[in-house]
Amino acid sequence: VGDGPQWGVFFKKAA
Amino acid sequence: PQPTVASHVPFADLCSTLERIQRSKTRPEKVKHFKEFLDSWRRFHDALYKKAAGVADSFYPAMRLILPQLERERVAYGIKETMLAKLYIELLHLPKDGKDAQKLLNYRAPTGPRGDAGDFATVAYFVLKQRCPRQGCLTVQQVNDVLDSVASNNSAKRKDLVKKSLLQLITQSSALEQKWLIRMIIKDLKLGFSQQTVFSLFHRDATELYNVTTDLEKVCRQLHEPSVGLSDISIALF
Repeated sequence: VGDGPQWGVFFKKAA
Repeated sequence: PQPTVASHVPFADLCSTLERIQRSKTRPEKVKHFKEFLDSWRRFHDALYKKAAGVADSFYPAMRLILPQLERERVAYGIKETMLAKLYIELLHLPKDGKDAQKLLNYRAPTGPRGDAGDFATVAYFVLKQRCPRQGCLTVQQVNDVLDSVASNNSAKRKDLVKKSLLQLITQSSALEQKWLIRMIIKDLKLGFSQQTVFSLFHRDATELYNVTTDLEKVCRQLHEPSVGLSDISIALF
């Protein structure tokens, strides 16, 4: 977990 | 070196996307799932590189796994279903004459009501489901790195190292991820989704550029921006 963008914010896992 | 997009993307997210594409009955549904993944990749790329010039990183690390039949950079893996079956039997310590070992070795034989006869990846999935990690921990980049070493060790005739690399993949992946890994290694994803469709969703000029270059990396890099077409880059090409 760094300062850069987080993949999880961009790709929402389908429920 | 700057971390690539692929080093941030869990292989599990690619696999769940492929699973959703395959399970979708209609074309618009399949398209939607592919676009979601592709668009996320492009948005993340923008955030990571902030529109810096000359970025070579692209959708290629995912694309080569989605269209493994077009792989050109890696030499052959030298692996077919029977070798994978033997490897799984050894690794999982399955009794050689037991039900599951026989299922893996005779994956072509008609079995139960699931209709998975002939599809090694699906047969393996049901054998692996009870026996491997619930969650994998590999990124798309790590999977490509290991597949690179499988291919190069195969061409160097180092079977021991091929096996070591495969073990690395197998021990760090969920059953679902291994099902897709197997398909990527066998180079038949069975998505119900043509290469043409994948290209056309990636970029309107992708098929044309691929037909001229047969270079998947170049297609992904040069057509990374949906708004930039072949006519814009052709000056650089010719």
